[in-house]
Amino acid sequence: SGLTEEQKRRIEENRQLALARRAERLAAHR
Amino acid sequence: MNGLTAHQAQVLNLIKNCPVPEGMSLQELKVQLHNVSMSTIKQAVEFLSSEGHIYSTVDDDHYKSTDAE
Repeated sequence: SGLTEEQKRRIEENRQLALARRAERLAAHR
Repeated sequence: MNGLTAHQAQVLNLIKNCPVPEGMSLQELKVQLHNVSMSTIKQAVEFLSSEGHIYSTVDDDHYKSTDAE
């Protein structure tokens, strides 16, 4: 891919944050 | 569909099916959803992001889905 290592790191970090947010929201909706 | 409005579900599906590593841009979403206003698209993106369905990638204009790839 054309992404730099820094961009890949940032994307993975944001993905982890979003997954945590998703789990939190699912728990709240239940 | 799982508590989402029609527009939110459309936006999520487009982002989910985007094969590009940096994800889908707001501009691309607008091109695909030509009958939906940019402010509606942005509202859907904000909601999906706050719910953890999607996340920003290289900048605040590009999004990917957290759903299994």
